[in-house]
Amino acid sequence: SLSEKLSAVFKNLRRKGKLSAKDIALTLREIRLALLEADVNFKVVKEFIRRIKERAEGKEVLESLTPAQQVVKIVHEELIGIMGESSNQLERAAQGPTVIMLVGLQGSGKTTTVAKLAKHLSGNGQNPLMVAADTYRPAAIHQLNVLGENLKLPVFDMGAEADPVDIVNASVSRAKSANYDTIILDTAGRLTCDTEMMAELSRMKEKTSPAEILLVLDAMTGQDAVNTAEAFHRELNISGVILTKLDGDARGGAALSIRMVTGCPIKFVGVGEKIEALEPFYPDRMAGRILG
Amino acid sequence: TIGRTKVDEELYQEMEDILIGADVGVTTTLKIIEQVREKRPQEPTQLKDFIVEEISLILKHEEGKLNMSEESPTVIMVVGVNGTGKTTTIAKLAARFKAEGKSVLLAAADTFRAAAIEQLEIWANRVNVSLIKHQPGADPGAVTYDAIQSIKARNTDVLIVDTAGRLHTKSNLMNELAKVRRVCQAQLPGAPHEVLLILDATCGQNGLLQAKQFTETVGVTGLALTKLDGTAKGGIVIAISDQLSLPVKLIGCGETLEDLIDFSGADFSRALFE
Ligand SMILES: Nc1nc2c(ncn2[C@@H]2O[C@H](COP(=O)(O)OP(=O)(O)OP(=O)(O)O)[C@@H](O)[C@H]2O)c(=O)[nH]1
Ligand SMILES: Nc1nc2c(ncn2[C@@H]2O[C@H](COP(=O)(O)OP(=O)(O)OP(=O)(O)O)[C@@H](O)[C@H]2O)c(=O)[nH]1
Ligand SMILES: [Mg+2]
Ligand SMILES: [Mg+2]
Repeated sequence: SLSEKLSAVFKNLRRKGKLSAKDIALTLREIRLALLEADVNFKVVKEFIRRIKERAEGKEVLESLTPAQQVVKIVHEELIGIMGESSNQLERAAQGPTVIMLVGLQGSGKTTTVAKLAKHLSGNGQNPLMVAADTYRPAAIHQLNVLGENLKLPVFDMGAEADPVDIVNASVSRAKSANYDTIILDTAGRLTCDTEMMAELSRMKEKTSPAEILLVLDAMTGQDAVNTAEAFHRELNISGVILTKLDGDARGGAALSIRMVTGCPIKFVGVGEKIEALEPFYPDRMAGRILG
Repeated sequence: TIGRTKVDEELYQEMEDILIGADVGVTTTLKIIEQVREKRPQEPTQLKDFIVEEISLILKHEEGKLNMSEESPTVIMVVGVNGTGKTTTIAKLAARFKAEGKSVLLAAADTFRAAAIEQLEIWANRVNVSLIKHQPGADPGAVTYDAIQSIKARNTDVLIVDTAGRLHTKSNLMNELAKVRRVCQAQLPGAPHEVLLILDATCGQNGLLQAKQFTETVGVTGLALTKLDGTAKGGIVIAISDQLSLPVKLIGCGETLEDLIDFSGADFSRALFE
């Protein structure tokens, strides 16, 4: 773990008083390696190290009797500061049904998360309608329908021949006439470099004015997390992120990258394949996980 | 290396950043850069060429063709964590074998995930190959058993077994996979001839842990790297090749049946710098 590595660095310091520039450089190197191994983007790591360096050269470390612990504490604090608030609050529409749109790369867990959100909202007394707007992936509509049946919660679909923008448009009318207070849109996975597919999302956004546009991102995403988050944010001005598959052993450095680069809040985490496996995001737990 | 005129520390740092930014990981990156330094490149373009050479070398040992059985049916088991592209890759492989004039059977051994069987069934119909399936919730070992009886009876050329995505940290699910493999081994000598691990090009250092654990539990014989048509570089396969010596056999570069290409270490290394 980072604590152990930093203790080893500081163990070799016999003198008290000012840490040499070399000591600080060694310390920062260990922190950099730990963050890169945790999949934090290398540009984000550079910026993060710059912030740590400033504090590591300050009194709080130099006058500490346990400089290693102090540095770990600083790193932990800075990480949590960037991670943001623990919150799983979803915005509500000022009037009419609230639209929540889920977007992301292929296979990140969107369809499963739509169902998880529906269960979560229904448990909070809301009346959600799930919308199968992925007409591309074989059996994607069927997948959401099966999840809906298991939950006994409604799914709106218009089959695989319909246009996804027409589907989401129609779902708003359906929700209004049938008194659903929330609409959760499942969209097809897509690459950020696919301009047509990204534009499709913008058209969906235009038609439904979502209160929330949530990027669903796999926790094991590596350096590319920055490109993905930036591209979706640029196109849609996303309102939040859901990090999935955190029940594995991926360190989840993508979380730090997205926060630094977009400032978007991480609202929920997926922690399993079952429909109950959705939890609020806890910044301190994420910080601990990234540090190892 | 555009606009660079000399090989200096700044250029080495820039190259390191490119490799780390491609998910090669720190350990393997430092090893590659160290070996390049020893070659003493004199110019920026030479430095870049040396890096491409080093990476091609690491990957060259690991390029591989799918293991095909000579006389009897070939059994290919497809495994990996959730959402990496297993089912889609199986469809692409089926199309390829069919185009080669081979008879193909698919086994829908993902009996867990919603609509997994239907998804594979749609692909089987599109490619026009046979499918063995049971009801959702059935035992994957039983589906596999029936599939192998079928290929033996009909002397089918290739069986591809689709399995449910599972995180390598879940020992009960990994044990289930080991059981599917044991069914193959017990029912057909030499099977499974290929255990293909599907890795998502967007994945970071966790890919190493996936490769390690899946190999330990089900004896992975080859890797397929999917979604290379995106912005991620998939450099984790370099670290995997270097540390685990697993052959990279296939690349998935899209969502249609044609989007499957043989892995080339040289092409892959060059692409890191594009
Ligand atoms: N272990 C685990 N698996 C998950 C989690 N969320 C989703 N999955 C699994 O990840 C795989 C992909 O999930 P999907 O919901 O189909 O992903 P998607 O983003 O809708 O995929 P596309 O529509 O093809 O882009 C499935 O096997 C899910 O069961 C999670 O939090 N933990
Ligand atoms: N762009 C791109 N998308 C891909 C590629 N391979 C698969 N996909 C997409 O990735 C998503 C997941 O593919 P699946 O084949 O369902 O993945 P899986 O591993 O079988 O998923 P689970 O069974 O849920 O674990 C789908 O949307 C596929 O179309 C690829 O090479 N490129
Ligand atoms: Mg989906
Ligand atoms: Mg599958």
